[in-house]
Amino acid sequence: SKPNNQLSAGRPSISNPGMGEPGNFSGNNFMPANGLTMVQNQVLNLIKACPRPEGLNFQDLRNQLQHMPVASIKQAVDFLCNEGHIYSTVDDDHFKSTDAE
Amino acid sequence: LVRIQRNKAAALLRLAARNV
Repeated sequence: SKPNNQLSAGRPSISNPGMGEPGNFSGNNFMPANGLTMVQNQVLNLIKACPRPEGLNFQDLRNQLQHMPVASIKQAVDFLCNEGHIYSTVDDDHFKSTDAE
Repeated sequence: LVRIQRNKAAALLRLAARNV
């Protein structure tokens, strides 16, 4: 049998050296910091960071999260909508955050 | 734009409901 290397968690942790986001993501999908998964957190942070009054559109979200499958992003957006963290604005492709901290 | 207001209100309600 093959020896497993010690990091046998389901998903390799992704390091983002380019991202100046202060909120630290523990690379684990199953380790929520505030009840959200890493994907959901990243989506929420991007939406929060958008200064435009109509919010961030889904295309931008995809462009900024290119390492993620579109389905995951969509899922995260749906979840955040359901929870009330974000809402759609001018159309179903633009989102703003409700968390105004 | 009424839609935006309504969506926002609905979202805030959901969020509030979660935080109770």
